Amino acid sequence: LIRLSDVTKIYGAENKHPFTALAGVSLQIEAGEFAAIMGPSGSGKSTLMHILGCLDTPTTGEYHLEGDNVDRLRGDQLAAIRNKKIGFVFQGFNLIPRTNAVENVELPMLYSNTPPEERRRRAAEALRRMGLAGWEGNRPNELSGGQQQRVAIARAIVNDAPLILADEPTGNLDTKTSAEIMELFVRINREEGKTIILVTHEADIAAYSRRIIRVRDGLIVDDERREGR
Amino acid sequence: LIRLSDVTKIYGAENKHPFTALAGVSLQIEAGEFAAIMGPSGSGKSTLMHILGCLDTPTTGEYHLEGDNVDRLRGDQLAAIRNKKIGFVFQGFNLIPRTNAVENVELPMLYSNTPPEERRRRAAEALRRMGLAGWEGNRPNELSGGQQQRVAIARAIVNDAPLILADEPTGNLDTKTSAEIMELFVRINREEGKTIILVTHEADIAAYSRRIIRVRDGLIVDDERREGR
Ligand SMILES: Nc1ncnc2c1ncn2[C@@H]1O[C@H](COP(=O)(O)OP(=O)(O)OP(=O)(O)O)[C@@H](O)[C@H]1O
Ligand SMILES: Nc1ncnc2c1ncn2[C@@H]1O[C@H](COP(=O)(O)OP(=O)(O)OP(=O)(O)O)[C@@H](O)[C@H]1O
Ligand SMILES: [Mg+2]
Ligand SMILES: [Mg+2]
Repeated sequence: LIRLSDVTKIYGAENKHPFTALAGVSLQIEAGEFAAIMGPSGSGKSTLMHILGCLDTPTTGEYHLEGDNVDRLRGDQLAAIRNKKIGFVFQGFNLIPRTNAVENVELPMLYSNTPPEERRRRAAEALRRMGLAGWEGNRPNELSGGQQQRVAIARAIVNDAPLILADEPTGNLDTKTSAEIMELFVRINREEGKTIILVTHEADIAAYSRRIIRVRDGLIVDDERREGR
Repeated sequence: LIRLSDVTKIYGAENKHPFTALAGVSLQIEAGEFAAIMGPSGSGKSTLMHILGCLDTPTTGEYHLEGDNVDRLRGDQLAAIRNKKIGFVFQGFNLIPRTNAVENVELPMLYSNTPPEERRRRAAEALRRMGLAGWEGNRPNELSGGQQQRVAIARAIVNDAPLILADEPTGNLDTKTSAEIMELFVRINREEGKTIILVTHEADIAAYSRRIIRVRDGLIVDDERREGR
């Protein structure tokens, strides 16, 4: 499904303080895998996730998604692939401030031309799955941190994309809510065959995955398949 | 130091969907304590922290900070007390986007009229203590999630305030960096006598505190003093 070959990402390559966030990453992920990416703060995990999610392009190297070479695509072409194939949960949620929860979750379906009633129904259902029934009309600043995070997760799963990328999806959630979200990811992966890649710094969250990829200073230093929960 | 008496917070009290985020909280915290607030997502922890931090006022009830009745203060008076007495780490960091890391950390000292050279020196020192020496010139969107979080912590400690309120300060940090931040909080509390109140959902972070206050549905359901790490 995913093949990265010698990918680098250098921020500010054109100015006097270039910073190498990814120093040469090669990675292969099969359809249906459930992997966790771990590593120190600043090690390049979100940069790697943004490239995997077609939100950013590598400075050098290749990225093949379902056999298509996406690293050289730009603009509308990249957005079209991204919207169809990928659900993304941002580390900072990235919800639209002046828009309520259900409209935020509907957003991916606007791009795929889903009819309005079906959009509203599926968005409300995704919020219900996240334990947020009753909070559809709240705007992000009327929601707690963990509630905003769950709206962001609902938005990532609503379009039924085959690949879910979640950057620290439980960072603001209590233990019980975290466990509920992870059980949902396990179910989506096992019953619906979705590929899931999540970044976490919590070992008990990574324990739900069947593969742990460790990143340090922009390189993959460890990559181990294991039994999940 | 802190005395809350029967504090309630009702959002939207004036419209048709009032929501009671705090249903009657009484709490006393002595100077020099190190307390953790825990509870499910949406239970009212951040709302409580914003009232303790003089960033919001109760709907009903009283809040005495160092003997001053602050619940009825507004605007400039509230900001003056807040800036002098409290360092606040927001759950969403709340860094100013178009401003670099060291200027974000300097912000509290602008209010207290610290001279520019001393402001710059103390802000750089606070960033160094957070492991961010070399990142002073980066803007928030040029920093990782955990780096932004550490800039927010540096901003909270730079003004040497007697009370530090930190809302999920390690939510985006790996285990090693989290431990370093917690050791710093323990040092600030033990050696400098600062009062520290932090919200966390991680038990191993709460283990550094000497008191655990549990919140559920806008009420304190448990409040226990214990040995810290
Ligand atoms: N401006 C607002 N208008 C309406 N409801 C609000 C507003 N702000 C917060 N709330 C609600 O108040 C409740 C408490 O929010 P709060 O942010 O204090 O929770 P929390 O315990 O910090 O949760 P988390 O662990 O997810 O950060 C939530 O259910 C939230 O939806
Ligand atoms: N636009 C940018 N310009 C310059 N440097 C950047 C930019 N974006 C990220 N960086 C740097 O690249 C490095 C990797 O960032 P990244 O966000 O991938 O880290 P991370 O592993 O996700 O960290 P965290 O666990 O703290 O979220 C960081 O040191 C960061 O400062
Ligand atoms: Mg990150
Ligand atoms: Mg909160």
